[in-house]
Amino acid sequence: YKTFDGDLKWDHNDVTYRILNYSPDMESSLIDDAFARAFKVWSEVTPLTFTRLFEGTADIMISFGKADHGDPYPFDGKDGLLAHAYPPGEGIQGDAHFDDDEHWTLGKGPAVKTRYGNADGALCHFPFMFEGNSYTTCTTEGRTDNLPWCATTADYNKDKKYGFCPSELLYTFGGNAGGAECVFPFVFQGEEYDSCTTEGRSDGYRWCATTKNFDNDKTYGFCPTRETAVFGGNSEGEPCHFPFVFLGKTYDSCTSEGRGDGKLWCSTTSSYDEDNKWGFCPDQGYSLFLVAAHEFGHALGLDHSNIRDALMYPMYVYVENFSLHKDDIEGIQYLYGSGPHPTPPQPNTPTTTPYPDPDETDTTDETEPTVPTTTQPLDPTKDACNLTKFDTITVIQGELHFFKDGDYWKMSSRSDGKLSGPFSISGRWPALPSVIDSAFEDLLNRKLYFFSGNRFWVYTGKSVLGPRSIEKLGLPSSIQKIEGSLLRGKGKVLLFSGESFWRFDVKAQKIDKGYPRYTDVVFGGVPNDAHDVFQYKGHIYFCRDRFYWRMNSRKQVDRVGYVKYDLLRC
Amino acid sequence: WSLPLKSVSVTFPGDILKNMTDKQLAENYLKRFGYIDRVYRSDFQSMMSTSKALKSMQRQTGIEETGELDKATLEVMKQPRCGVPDVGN
Repeated sequence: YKTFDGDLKWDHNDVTYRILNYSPDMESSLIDDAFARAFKVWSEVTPLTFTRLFEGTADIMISFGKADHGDPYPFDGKDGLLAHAYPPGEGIQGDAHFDDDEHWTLGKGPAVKTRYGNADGALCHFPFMFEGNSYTTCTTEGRTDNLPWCATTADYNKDKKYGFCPSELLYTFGGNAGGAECVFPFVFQGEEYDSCTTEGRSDGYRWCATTKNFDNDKTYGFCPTRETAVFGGNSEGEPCHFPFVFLGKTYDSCTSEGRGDGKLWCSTTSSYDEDNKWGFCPDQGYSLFLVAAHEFGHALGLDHSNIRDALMYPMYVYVENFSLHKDDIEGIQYLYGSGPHPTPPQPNTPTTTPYPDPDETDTTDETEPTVPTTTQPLDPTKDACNLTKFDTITVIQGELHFFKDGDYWKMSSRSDGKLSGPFSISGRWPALPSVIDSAFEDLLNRKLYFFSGNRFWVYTGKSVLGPRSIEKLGLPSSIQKIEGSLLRGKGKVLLFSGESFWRFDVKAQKIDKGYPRYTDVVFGGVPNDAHDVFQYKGHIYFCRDRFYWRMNSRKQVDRVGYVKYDLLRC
Repeated sequence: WSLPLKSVSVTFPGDILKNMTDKQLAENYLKRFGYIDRVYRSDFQSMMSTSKALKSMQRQTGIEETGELDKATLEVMKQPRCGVPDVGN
């Protein structure tokens, strides 16, 4: 490894970052997530924390730009230079810039996150089957409104899971229209536009008006990139037109003919010879996570390494299951010391304490069923530290409970925060199914609400009500499951599902008026497809996959971390 | 038998011009990523020869140090990469 001349480094360990803008290639939540994971790569091995700011000046300002983007080092169009970052310091130092002429993905082709539909914002599954045909891209087949959609499982006919794909007909990002969809045609400087345009801008980004007349209303947004759109050339954002004619020959697919660099391109009209409209075909793209992790290495003070497998090696290579190379770890620890997780986490040792715990005060006569004490190696599938994702995480009687496939673990709140379990769900709450999507405790009445699919149960001590349909609570029938719950004051609970949440009045047993509301509008900066939401020790946690986003009482995300290390303390 | 391929090269409108000779590509690369400037600045001597700069680049990127603009070196130079110079920051 190598550091910059003078060993440039931050003089504080609580480094801040801010995302100034987004690429049209990926949904903003995927970009947020990629950056958060990229920071985590470093904070896992050295005692640095990364806090995201939403305004003001952060140590690391992150932005996307094309060609000349405001610093002395212009990007160079598609491929070639992907990104750059400056070593630690004031001003532009520490900042990271990403070339938006690249196709940003998660490294394996377009990462198409859906909206609406019934798949809770899941990614498209390509290829997918629909009425006997296989689709490798989003399609408008089966719809009359021209909105592209995709299945989020391999077979739409079987699973019926779908969502809508990024399209300017569905939403915009950035701008000043709050994400409203484009209105076509729209008028800009007296001219009428039927599609997104780069006219009027010098940065090459495609935009549209969100009313009929931009000249009057001045509302606009940037157009998300459709996964079928070409990159670069002179038709960015348009789909390929197949077949097309090039030098008198007809092409049914992308070609590298006519180019010396072997890159695949296509015409975006039926005849390149007549219209000269073209662009590069969508490809695997570059993993924003991997590139960001590399650039953040620079932003923390690491220069390029000459170890080919190191993250700080200057050339891009896609790696499926990324882990930081020893060389990178040594480099960052040279600058900042060894971190909170310098060695691979060890599996949790099984709890051998017999239950019930004599120290426990159990006012509801609810105790964990006695499990045989064992000194045998724990079944790895029953080790909470080996699980990447829980069905739900919630607080019951002040203790964090982690539910997964018929089992649960709990984290003691009083002693040293020791994890105990697994316990059988059916042993303690016999009426419940094995998969619990969400649960909360009504503190007023000491009732426990459990949700699974579109049903719920209410436990008071050992007596149970349910299952009942969640429609009984006033929730719409379209809801597949409740994924998280947050107690808000006395007798109010926010119930999360998909990208929305509802406020439930526990006493009145109904949903309050004015709901649902969009999660990302009220809780900015957290994934809007979190699968666990809960409140613990004054913070709100949103979990997605292995990660959590922690929000403080001012609704600022003050920490992003691993469930495994920080909550389970593996 | 397939017909012999007749490659044509077209100038695509809007394409950021990258049609340069291998030599131009190498010179640009060596300058952009600090292999040539470094010695000039640090030693106040005349510019390092391209061969020495190539060797430095080959060492840094872990390929055989030939000092020649060979195929392996060109391949590395064409790979997508980070824009931060390799030397002389």
